[in-house]
Amino acid sequence: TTTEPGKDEL
Amino acid sequence: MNIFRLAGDMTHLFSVLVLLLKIHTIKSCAGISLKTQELYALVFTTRYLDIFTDFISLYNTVMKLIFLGSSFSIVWYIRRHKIVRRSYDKDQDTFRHYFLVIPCLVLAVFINHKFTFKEVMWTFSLYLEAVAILPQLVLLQRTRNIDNLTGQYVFLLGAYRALYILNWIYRHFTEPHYVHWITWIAGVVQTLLYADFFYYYFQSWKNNEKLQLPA
Repeated sequence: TTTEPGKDEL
Repeated sequence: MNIFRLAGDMTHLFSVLVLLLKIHTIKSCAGISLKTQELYALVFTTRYLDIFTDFISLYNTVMKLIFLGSSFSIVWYIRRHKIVRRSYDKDQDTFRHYFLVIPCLVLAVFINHKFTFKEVMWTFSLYLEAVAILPQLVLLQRTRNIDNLTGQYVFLLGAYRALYILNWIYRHFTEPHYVHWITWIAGVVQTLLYADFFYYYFQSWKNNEKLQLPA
């Protein structure tokens, strides 16, 4: 995925 | 998503629900720090600025909305609800917001991954979340007698942090590009703040006694 690390977490 | 992350999110969700349920059903916020709750509302607002611009998953969006909604509801209850607000002990909850907000903001402006508004706000939210529990811990220490639900609330919040660390360790080994030292440091600091509380929580549980923090 292209999501930056940590940005998919809450 | 790994099991630690899911378990972490669920304990986080339960902690908020326990608190909302306590306030809603017994119409009391005794022992709860409004300062901490306002800081959490600020944490979620600044962290989830991407909620309408970057879609990650339905799960992600729904959870973000729940955390935003619940944190603002809790603040509303303590400040505005005509019965609940009477149980708020303003004189005990004296921690100053700006002691935490300003250093976190300065730190986020200087130490971040990318100097953009969204990124600085996101970093600020990580730093602030790490210390947002402090007013609550100070309040617990002051009031000493802690009711079960408040104890469970703080315990669940601490458990959520501990599970997130396990999640990062897991991701570190399974996702080659998963390196995020700001998250790591803020997260470890945050978890350490609960160490003392955990110690007394388990002691009281082991001895089957009411939770009390030493003066």
